[in-house]
Amino acid sequence: MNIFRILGDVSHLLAMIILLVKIWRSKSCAGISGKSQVLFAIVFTSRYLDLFTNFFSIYNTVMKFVFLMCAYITVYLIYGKFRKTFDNENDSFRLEFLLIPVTGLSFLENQSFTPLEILWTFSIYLESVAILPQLFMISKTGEAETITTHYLFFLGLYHALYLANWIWRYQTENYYDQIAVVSGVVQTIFYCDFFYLYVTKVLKGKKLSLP
Amino acid sequence: HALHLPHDEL
Repeated sequence: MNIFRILGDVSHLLAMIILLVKIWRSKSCAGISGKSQVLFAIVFTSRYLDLFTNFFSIYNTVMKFVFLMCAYITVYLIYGKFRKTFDNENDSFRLEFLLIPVTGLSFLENQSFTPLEILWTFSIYLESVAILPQLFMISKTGEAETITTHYLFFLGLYHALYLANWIWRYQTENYYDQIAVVSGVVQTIFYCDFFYLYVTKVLKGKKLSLP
Repeated sequence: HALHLPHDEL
């Protein structure tokens, strides 16, 4: 395991913890897209089925389990415990626009036509677009709480670090995974605009609001 | 490499 991979995992975990802490402390999920969080729960569920078929390491098993738990607890807080604070009105991204193409693509473009492989591919494609409902919500309301932007920053950082991981593995092991790399590039591009706003506004102490 | 899955990556 290389430094980019481990830092990527840490960023990913940190992002999910920031989101949970934000919701728990403020007892509110205002400004958070429940749809994005449901998509992430689907992503982890369809990807980590290998928990039952393969063992890599304690680290791998524990992290997968923690990611799944975080995703499900977040969904529960949004649609269960704090549903009264959920901004259903502005979380209006049409999920079928993501789910239908992603499902179709995972059947068409995969490494081999087996259930686990298709589900893994589906999860990779879905992850690359899962944040779109959240970004859509921010562009609709025109603002985001600072803690929400920290969440997005660490989520984006995780994607960027994973890209570095794939480059590193290609250089050192001559190993690459086309599906993971292409999806990684796509999802990192989605964050570029946000990264720019984060650096120019949030890090200078201003609230993220769109003109 | 014919083998694809499993991955150690999360």
